[in-house]
Amino acid sequence: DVAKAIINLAVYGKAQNRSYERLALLVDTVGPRLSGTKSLEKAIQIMYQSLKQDGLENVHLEPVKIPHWERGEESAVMLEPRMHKMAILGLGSSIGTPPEGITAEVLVVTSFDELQRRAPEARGKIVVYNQPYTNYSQTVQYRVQGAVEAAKVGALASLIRSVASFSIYSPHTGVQEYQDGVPKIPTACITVEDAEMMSRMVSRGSRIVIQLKMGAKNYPDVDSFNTVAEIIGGKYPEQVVLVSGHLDSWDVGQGAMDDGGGAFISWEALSLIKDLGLRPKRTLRLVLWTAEEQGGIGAFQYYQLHKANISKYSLVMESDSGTFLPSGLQFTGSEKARAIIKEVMNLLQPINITQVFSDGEGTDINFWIQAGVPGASLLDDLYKYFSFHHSRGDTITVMDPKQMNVAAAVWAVVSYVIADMEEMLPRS
Amino acid sequence: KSIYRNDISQRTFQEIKEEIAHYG
Repeated sequence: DVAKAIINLAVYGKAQNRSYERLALLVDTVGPRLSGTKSLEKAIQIMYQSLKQDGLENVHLEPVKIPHWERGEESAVMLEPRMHKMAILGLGSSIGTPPEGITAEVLVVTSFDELQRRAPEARGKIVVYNQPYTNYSQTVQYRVQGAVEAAKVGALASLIRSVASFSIYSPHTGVQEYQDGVPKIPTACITVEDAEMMSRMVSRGSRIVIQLKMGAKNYPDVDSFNTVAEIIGGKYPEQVVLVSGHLDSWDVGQGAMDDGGGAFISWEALSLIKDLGLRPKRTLRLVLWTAEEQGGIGAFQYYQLHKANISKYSLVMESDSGTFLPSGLQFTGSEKARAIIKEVMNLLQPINITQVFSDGEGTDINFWIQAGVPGASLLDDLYKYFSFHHSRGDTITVMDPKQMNVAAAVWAVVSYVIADMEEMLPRS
Repeated sequence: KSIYRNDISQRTFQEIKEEIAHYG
């Protein structure tokens, strides 16, 4: 009855809404937690104390080095064909503009291919990408590589339509990358609405001029920590089931959804198991990653440090795509392991979440998955998730305590059962 | 890639299913 006990405690019992309340307290107290900032380190210290007070074991901080970029003041004003102040969000690692800004004519394109075809027109201009949203992993390429591709054809800056499934004039941010040998130009996201408007304007033959000002600055890497807490295994303590989310966020909104939800349902999974007096055969290890948004920087250093024990990891789990009502578990692993996971998910019949999908993944756990460790993540309402992702709308108001309860129950049942089964998940 | 050595299950899938059923 362990599964029912976990479900009852999480969804109907005394632990109801605990993960939501804990998350609300943290994000209201600390706010957004951008890599390299004092707020992130404050959040880490709060979590360290909270996990100890919660009675979890082996609570400790593992030091890592993470990037430090700050947004500064930023603005974009369309000067022609009419005055229009635009909402923008600079992209992580972008350089700033000169103090007087960059004022230039705009070239609007809807794809990298169109940019290549019209390369001679791009020199000395601001390239605006109005790429349609297909899905996040495909469309995010424009945010990540937009500056480099524009710089290659002589552009002065790039403005990229926010990678979002829905917009209420809400720009989204995120990390972007430069390339060795290619000039670095400022880059920011604009709203879906402005990108589409400018596309319409140029299709009618209008000339568009924008003045872009960005105070973005990159600083040397700073010290940070991955936060770790455990329920030490009773029989095979050296074997691990890792359950995780990331504590860092972008510097907009509160980072409640990305990835406060994932971090706090992962904590909740251990709290539920502890509250029931359960101790699995293997160690259940909670890791709250730092600097995930910059590309899994904290997680990569954890992997480097711990990969020598890779044979001891039965399953790695990360929730980083929302904790609304999950439709099931995404899993990556051998067919034998998938069959076992399907049996485990059947235990969640009482809350009707039993499906197993492909593509278990997470920026922070992919290192392990690519090295052969089975991996799992929650499949959630991605349309809703990418409406708020990396935008000012990512606040606790988006979250729903009842949905978090259900997500935590799924997370706790899966992590506990895999941690307590007699054998590790097969990899062949 | 994987240095997981003892990947040989000692039990049949049916036995594993029964083990998991105990948690429900």
